[in-house]
Amino acid sequence: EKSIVSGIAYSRDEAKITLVGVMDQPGVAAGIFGPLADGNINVDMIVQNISSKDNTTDMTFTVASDDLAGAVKILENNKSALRYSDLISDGDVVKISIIGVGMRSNAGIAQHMFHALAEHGINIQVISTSEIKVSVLIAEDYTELALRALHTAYGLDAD
Amino acid sequence: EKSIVSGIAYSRDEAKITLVGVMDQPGVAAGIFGPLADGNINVDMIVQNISSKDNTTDMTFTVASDDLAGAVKILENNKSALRYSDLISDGDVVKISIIGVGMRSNAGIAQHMFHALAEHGINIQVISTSEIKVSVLIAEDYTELALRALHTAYGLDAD
Ligand SMILES: C[C@@H](O)[C@H](N)C(=O)O
Ligand SMILES: C[C@@H](O)[C@H](N)C(=O)O
Repeated sequence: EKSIVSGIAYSRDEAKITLVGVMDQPGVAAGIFGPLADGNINVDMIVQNISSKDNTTDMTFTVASDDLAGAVKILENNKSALRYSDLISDGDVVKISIIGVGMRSNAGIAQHMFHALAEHGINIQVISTSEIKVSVLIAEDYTELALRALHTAYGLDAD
Repeated sequence: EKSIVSGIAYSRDEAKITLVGVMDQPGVAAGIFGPLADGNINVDMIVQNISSKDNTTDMTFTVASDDLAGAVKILENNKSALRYSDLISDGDVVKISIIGVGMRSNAGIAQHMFHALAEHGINIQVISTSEIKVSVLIAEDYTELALRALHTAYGLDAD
């Protein structure tokens, strides 16, 4: 399994925004990203889970650190239309990704990554995956520790 | 913007599981995927958002439809260790992805996708993105309608 992880990528230039308590009904997601697109805000990750309790869910996305203030402003200007209950913005995150091929058996690779971070007490704030990547957001202060832990876990050259 | 979307992919062979109310603390994610990996369950998407209200969040992931029952069984066998408050399983989803290149300006591409679905009253249950893909989970019954709507929205040949 270790052989199919080809590398670790990371980006400190990420800031996350969460719109808390958006309605889980058609048109809500489009309504959020329309104004951001109009404002030329580039969005990297978008993560939204199901509405598991009431009919609301949270929408989290990341932007470049320099775009955080502008993105927050756009959303706040649209608050009455968007009807979120809270906005959480956080520039203090790093996105770390495990990159691999043939990650169909993601469960093992993902568990390996999550375990390596947990062993060092690093909390995983957001998870998003694709066939070639398992990406997490963690607190930026843990960047170096996390990268060392992951390089060791996957047997990749540290530095 | 339309020119950078190269295609639409979809998979009906997806079933989703959500562990509701898992603790947002180190070790929880590893604890969930360990037993699944041991049970040889292949996991495709993993989506986890921040814990926005109390110190809990939800963990959603997808497996092949044939693996749904087995994955649920494994998690239920581990319930006391995993301490989730609820397990929601749903075989009735389709994963649809917009594939592109240079999707740095995701906001516009994502908004275009979300709007096309919204116009047809299709609710987006889960969103997860990477640099080359915007993926959503919607109810499987909407597969054909969604694919037609997206092909039209992106000017791709329908069928
Ligand atoms: C929450 C948001 O994704 C909503 N379900 C929509 O379809 O737009
Ligand atoms: C929820 C889960 O991701 C937890 N934060 C962990 O680090 O394992």
